[in-house]
Amino acid sequence: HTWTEPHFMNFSDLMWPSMWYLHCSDKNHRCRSEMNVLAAWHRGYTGKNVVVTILDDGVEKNHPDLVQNYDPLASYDVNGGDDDPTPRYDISNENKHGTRCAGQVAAYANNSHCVVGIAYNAKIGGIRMLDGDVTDIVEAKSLGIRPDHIDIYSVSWGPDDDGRTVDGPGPLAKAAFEQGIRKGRNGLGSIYVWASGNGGREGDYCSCDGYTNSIYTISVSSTTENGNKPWYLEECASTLATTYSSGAFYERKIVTTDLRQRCTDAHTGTSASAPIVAGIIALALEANPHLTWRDVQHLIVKTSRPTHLKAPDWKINGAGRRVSHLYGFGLVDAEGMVLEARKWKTAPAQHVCTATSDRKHRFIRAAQPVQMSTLTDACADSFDQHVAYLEHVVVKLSIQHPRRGDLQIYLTSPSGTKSQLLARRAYDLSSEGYENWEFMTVHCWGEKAQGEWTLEIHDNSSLLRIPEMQGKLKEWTLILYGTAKPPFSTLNPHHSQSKVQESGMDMEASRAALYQSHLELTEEEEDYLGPCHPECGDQGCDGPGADQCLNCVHFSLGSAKSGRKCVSMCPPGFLADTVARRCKRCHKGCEACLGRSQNQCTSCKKGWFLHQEANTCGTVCPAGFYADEGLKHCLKCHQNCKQCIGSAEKCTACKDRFSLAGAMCIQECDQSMYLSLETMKCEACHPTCQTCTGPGKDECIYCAKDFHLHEWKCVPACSEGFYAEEVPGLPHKACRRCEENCLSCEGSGRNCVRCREGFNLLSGSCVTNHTCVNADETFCEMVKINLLCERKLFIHFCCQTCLLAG
Amino acid sequence: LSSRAVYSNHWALKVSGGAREAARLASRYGYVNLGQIGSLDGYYHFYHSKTFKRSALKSRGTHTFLSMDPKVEWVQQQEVKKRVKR
Repeated sequence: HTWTEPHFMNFSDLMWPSMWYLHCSDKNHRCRSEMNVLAAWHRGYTGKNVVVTILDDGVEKNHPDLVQNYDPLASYDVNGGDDDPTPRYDISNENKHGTRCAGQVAAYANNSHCVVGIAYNAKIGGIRMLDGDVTDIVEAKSLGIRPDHIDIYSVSWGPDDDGRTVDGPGPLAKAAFEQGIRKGRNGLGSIYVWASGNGGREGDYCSCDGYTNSIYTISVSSTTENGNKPWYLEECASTLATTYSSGAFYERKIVTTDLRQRCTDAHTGTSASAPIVAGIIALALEANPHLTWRDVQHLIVKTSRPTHLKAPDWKINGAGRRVSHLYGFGLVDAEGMVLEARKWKTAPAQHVCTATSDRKHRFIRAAQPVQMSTLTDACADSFDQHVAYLEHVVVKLSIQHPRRGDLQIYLTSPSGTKSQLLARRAYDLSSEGYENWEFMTVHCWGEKAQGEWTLEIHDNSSLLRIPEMQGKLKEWTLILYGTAKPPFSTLNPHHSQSKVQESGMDMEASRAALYQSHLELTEEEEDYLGPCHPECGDQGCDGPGADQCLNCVHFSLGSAKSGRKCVSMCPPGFLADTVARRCKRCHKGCEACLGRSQNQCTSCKKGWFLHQEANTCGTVCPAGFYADEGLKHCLKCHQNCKQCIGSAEKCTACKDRFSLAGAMCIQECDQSMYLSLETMKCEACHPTCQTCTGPGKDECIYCAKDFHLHEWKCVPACSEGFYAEEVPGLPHKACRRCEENCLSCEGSGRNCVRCREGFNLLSGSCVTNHTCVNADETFCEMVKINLLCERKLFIHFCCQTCLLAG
Repeated sequence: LSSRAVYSNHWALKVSGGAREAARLASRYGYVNLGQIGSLDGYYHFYHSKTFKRSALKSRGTHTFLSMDPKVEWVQQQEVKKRVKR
């Protein structure tokens, strides 16, 4: 925070005093000039010779604050098919959006009208394309208008931010993006700035917007005056940076030009942010017109800072940069951008490496995350694909799911940076899943690409769902973008030589490390005379940040390549080396360690588990151990278990001579023995049993040799009225009951040898000895012809009578 | 429920043979050729005045013949996309 204004400037514009995010004229409020726009102006950069256009609902080209910078060549009316982007006027002023955004970028300064644009000498145009049916053609045309004339396309629209839409550019718009970055600006690449989204209240996530999630767009989010999260902010891993916009009702909004030649101090939403970044990029392009589209992204990553922005998820990535899903790399810094731009050397060629492409189908079960890891050398063998230093990382996914909004997806880089590619979206009830959807993260920017990447998919159901309906991961592809060589050199030979000589050989380690990262900053810069960060040591600093110290009071954190900063204590994952006064990175997965080796971990990061015997951290525990989520330890399974899950007693596989019964491993006993649960020893079965579940004669599973199963007991012979019969699958016979009315049978139930009283034996069956009174000759002839006495169903049908009658 | 597609009376085509061939195709099948799509080489914008401006159904009929022409490498009836200002 600053309370004073080192670069005070005054303008005659009526609302200049209200531009709280640029300067501090209001003594009642804390100064919010952290974007350092005045400092950039002070250095002479105001956007001269840079052309910006606003893709929106039109631009009021004759607005007094815009007319002087208006550029007809940066303008077009795609809806009307002519060159005039003037908005359609209606009673509700519906089409004010483009004019408001244009004023933020390039409102003319000192003309006694509304405001001062961030790049107040830049050329500004408008592409009217939102006031009609938007199709892929309309978008493609708009994104590709005069790409050699227009430098920056500022876009503050997108698919619905209703928390249930997943939509992005069609094939033509995609082609327009690719064409723009390849051929625009005479080969340097068009710069697309995009408002990250406005669906915070609907639980939307900006990775579901394929425009803001694209590697070709600079995705910009917003913060309020006090560094809070605005109600509309959408989080996601593709947000690169943030600027001030509006927020809660008691916090101030953005002032800009308005429709009908008016001014407004009530501009709100993410669209208040993207044009600010477009303006700041215009300043950087004035400082160095040779910047490519990727150089601009590198500059933003390098210079944006968390300052006072409040987010629960700030983390330091493997390249030492602080990054958040709310704000990307933080608040943009105009002065930082122009200073870096001035000395920036074009980043090495972009390489693209497909690290893995896995088409194995995997079910996604509720509350049981799917985790996949892949080890990559980042195409080290291919000279034109090798990615050593990361820029964007894309994960392309095809997922079937009964309710898309229940899904959460995470990606962890080899350096341990975990970014959330997708959060739960409570309103997204769609069953369409994701088909080749590209999720993008910038959180690994600057890290090494080689190593193990881990993808996690969680299915956390919010509402009742049919349990049988599970999600399925059909395919995932990891695509790494970056460079084979470092994107910027950290060592300037001239300066390094002189400074090292000056410092001598006994320069303490923290200072040496910091020194190297700041050598590049010394060129062309004036000496810094202001206060240093409290963590800076006695050697002073080059600026107010903790990353601008020349040595540290406590510890330095980071690396020479990615930059270092001073900290009071080392964060998790680092070892405090009190001698060298440096935070040394523990081995991957370690939260605390005694040294940098793999086997010197004392505790592990979330998602990793400590193997106490080996002092190592792993994402999975070895066989015979289970992962205790609470303790983050690998604990031993029960002695009989080969594998277990959740607790020592929950076995999933058993050691030899043990078998799984539920979740227990029980001893396997010899034949004619059973496991006594009282003594936990094998004891003998009853002599009539071959196998059994207990000692009793009615606890046999199989009978002993020459015994038959009879009413759950094993007997040497079947009792009267039963016969012994082979049963498929059993090693012994079972006793079956003879036919009804039969007292004794042999071999089969139909072979009766003795009948009950009142029945006579007839062909192995027992028939009643009653006679029929009406069995005349004709009737018996019918019985005879139809062979009824030979058919079991009719055997009682007067057969006895007819047989007696001959 | 996912929102249903709304089809417009505009078509995007990839044509082999350049602007002259695009003009011939438009004339032959009854379209108005609105020219190349931005700076995308070979991609043309066609419009058909006798088709519904917005429809829930994809158009067929002569549009099928257009897609079958050997000079047409790719054709797509344009869907109206919902886009919101932020």
